Amino acid sequence: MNIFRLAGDMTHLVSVLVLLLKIHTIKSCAGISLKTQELYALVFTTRYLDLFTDYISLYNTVMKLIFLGSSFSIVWYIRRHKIVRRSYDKDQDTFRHYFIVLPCLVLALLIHHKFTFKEVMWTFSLYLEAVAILPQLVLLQRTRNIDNLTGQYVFLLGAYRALYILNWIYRHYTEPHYVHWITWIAGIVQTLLYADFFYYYFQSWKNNVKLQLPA
Amino acid sequence: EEDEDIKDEL
Repeated sequence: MNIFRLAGDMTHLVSVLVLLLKIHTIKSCAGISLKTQELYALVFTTRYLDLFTDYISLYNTVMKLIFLGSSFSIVWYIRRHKIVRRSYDKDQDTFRHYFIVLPCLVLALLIHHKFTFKEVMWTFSLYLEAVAILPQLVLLQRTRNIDNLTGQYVFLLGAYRALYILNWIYRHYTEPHYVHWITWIAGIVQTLLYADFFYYYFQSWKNNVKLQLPA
Repeated sequence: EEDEDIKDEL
């Protein structure tokens, strides 16, 4: 474990807890894309298949359970909670799941480290995580209003993966044989997707104006 | 056979 990875995990943890807390306290999911949340639940499910087979550390197991639990709770709130579901904007959140899931699945079947079920599922989860934010970014551009909790959520989500890139660079230089080029490419693509959001986020923060994404 | 590369990251 290095400081970059710990900071990345903590940032990721805070991002999902910020979102869960927002939905739980104000009983609203305005501005939140259910599609993205469902994709994240799928990412964690396919990423953590080894949850009960390979024990890495208490930290690893606890964090996996938190990510699984929080992502499914968020999906449950938006789909099932009698008050929260009313604030879900299903007319705007129209990104088709299969436009994202199918290409990632095909890519995982073509490009992977090893052709085993677990390995292909793990690779699929990497590709899926890289693009899972798209429905959320599309929704933010459509609704144009970004309440700052949602802005913080997206910002923290992007920051966590950027910290992971620093972690991969660090591990590449400190650990021999640490080569996971698929992870690196997926992680870089993911962070680049946030790049324009980061730009507008910093602009709004610097000029102290409400965050607006260009249509 | 290289050891199963442990996925120790989240």
